[in-house]
Amino acid sequence: TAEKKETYIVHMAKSEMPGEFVDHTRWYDASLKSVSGEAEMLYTYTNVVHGFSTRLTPDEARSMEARPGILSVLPESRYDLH
Amino acid sequence: TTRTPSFLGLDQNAAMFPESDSARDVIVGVLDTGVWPESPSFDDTGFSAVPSSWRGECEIGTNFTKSNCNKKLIGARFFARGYEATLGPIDETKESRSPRDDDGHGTHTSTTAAGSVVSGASLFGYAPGTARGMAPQARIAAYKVCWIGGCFSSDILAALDKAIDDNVNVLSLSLGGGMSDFFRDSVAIAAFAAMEKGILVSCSAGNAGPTSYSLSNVAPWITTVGAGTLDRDFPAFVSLGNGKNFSGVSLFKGGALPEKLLPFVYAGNVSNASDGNLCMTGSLIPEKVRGKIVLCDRGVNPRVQKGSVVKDAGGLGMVLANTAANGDELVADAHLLPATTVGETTAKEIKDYLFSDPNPTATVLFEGTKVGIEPSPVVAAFSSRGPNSITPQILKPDLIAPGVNILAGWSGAVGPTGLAEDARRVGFNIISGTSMSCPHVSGLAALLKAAHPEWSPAAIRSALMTTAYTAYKNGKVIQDVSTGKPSTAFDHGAGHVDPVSALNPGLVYDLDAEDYLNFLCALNYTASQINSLARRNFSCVAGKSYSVNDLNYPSFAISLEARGGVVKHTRTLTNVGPPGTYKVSVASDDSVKIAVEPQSLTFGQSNEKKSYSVTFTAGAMPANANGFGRIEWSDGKRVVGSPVAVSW
Repeated sequence: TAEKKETYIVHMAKSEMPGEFVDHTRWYDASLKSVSGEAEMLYTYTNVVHGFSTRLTPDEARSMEARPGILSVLPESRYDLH
Repeated sequence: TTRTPSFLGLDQNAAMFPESDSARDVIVGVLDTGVWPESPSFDDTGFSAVPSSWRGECEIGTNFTKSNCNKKLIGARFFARGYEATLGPIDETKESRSPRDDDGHGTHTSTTAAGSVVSGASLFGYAPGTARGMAPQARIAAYKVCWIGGCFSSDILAALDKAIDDNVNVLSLSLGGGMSDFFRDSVAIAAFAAMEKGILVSCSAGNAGPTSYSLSNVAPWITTVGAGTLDRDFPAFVSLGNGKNFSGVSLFKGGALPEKLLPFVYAGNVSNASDGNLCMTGSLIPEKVRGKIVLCDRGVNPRVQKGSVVKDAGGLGMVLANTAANGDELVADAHLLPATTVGETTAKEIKDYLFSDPNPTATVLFEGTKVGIEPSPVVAAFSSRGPNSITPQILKPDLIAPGVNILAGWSGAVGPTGLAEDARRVGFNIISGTSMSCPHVSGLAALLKAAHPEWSPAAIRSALMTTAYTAYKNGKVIQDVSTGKPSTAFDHGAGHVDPVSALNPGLVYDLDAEDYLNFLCALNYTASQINSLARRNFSCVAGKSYSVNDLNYPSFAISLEARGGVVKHTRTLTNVGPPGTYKVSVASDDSVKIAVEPQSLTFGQSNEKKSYSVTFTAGAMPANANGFGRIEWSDGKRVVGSPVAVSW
């Protein structure tokens, strides 16, 4: 189960973006690649969240959470019609 | 919708609402199951060019092209990456990988909010009339985020991200998830960003009523909508062999039952299954059902599916019996066989006969559509109830709107029951839920936005809430159908929406992003949590006294220890009407004393702000006890009302 990938929403602190990045999406990508070489972004968010969604194993999610500039790594949740 | 424009006073006061380009420039974004663009409710006859502010798109996909959008349905997008990442590729034999609505729900909600005027609408002749959305001149943008397997937060976030880019003015979300803190709740997070851009976000309160603490979408920057009934019913009587008749409701249309009483059986007695009374798939014994009317208990499986199960077993008709979970609330369905739904009280009487007569018989008589039903509205049993489990100091739901037996546009891909075996296709369907009440408020918010383009989302919500009504014309408080007793602010919030009064509320309780950030400080959110939610470094000032009670909300919720206490709230009113002096009046039950200071506020000019304080004093009460009251400011013409709910 530790290897099973799930979707996470990664919230980034944009103000903590290192100076070597001019584009925040490159910073997001570098952060993701640092914990998972194969993971890809599902979405990059601009207006509602500074961050992205991706598929990670629980271990990768924990590693991501510990990285600088990461605010939170929240598991995806399901909503239902009312 | 038919009937709701009249029920809400819109038809009678059409001249009060703007018909200008400002109304046509308001864009309502609906996150749902997509859209059926061929619905006549998306007819764009008479519409001017798409507003220049619009940045959206009509995305192509399965059975959906750019030409499916027009000057009414100006945008349609779909978001499936999160869904497909979890559940695998969309099965395009079952659902369209495009904005097309294969479910019906999204077409129903979007046309309720802002559908064009369609004469001669009905479902099989039921609820006939001219159908229209609440803001028929507004534009619609559909964002498909819900699929057969559900609606995933990564897709919802992406849709709301785009909707903000696209420049929608109102967002309507008839969906919800579990209860979680705002910084973990994707809808709350995205709604915060939308609010900052001046977009009003209207969400359904949920269908988990009448249980307390059952609300969804309770963030204070969201407008949370519960459901009430209309003054319309679809009676279908059960006539028993003992000569007694009982009323129920139904939307059945088809071959009539034989003109004689038929053998009548209880599903639990014609099944080998332990839950045979529920008419679950395959649970009925055909030899014991064939040619008979079957009484099934409500619950677990869909109501319409029970009818299908009875039909498959050879039954000729069904009586669907409410249980305690639903009480006497009657939700009508377009059953596949002659069937009627009866309330719990009626069901008990019918069962008494069914279990005592050795050869019980019955038939069902369909009476069509009846209007003028009183009392109306009543709070729907299913409508989720307060208190607010996340922040008890914010009263939710904010208000109620029509959500029971609502006729609106439907998908051509599915029958009115939504069952695979339902081959019927309809242009309009009648369904119920807070999903249906939410887009009513979204459309009404669009009307207010057109009339008052400068109003913030909080000001629009305030206008809707402070002018909502809590009593019938005879002075009696709006009933709760689950109890048959007067409803409370935990059921109806500020009351039932009254859009005509909301146009000219006189005063509003305004709020901006800074106010909500201070509110988060009052909740002791960490800097990181605030950053996750509001995308910024916002430091709560050390030593500063933040209070949830200071959020300038149009209602009051006081959460007390069992020993009682004294709680002080402050509020600021903004004048959006002519100059005038407003005097306060308070009402409360014996459990709480309400004192307002000052007692009078004079406004000399537009947008002038005046503050007041309220002190709530309450004694000891048992835990979970509730008390209620009301604070009203009036200049003699307008009443700016706020509900008060106290919980121990």
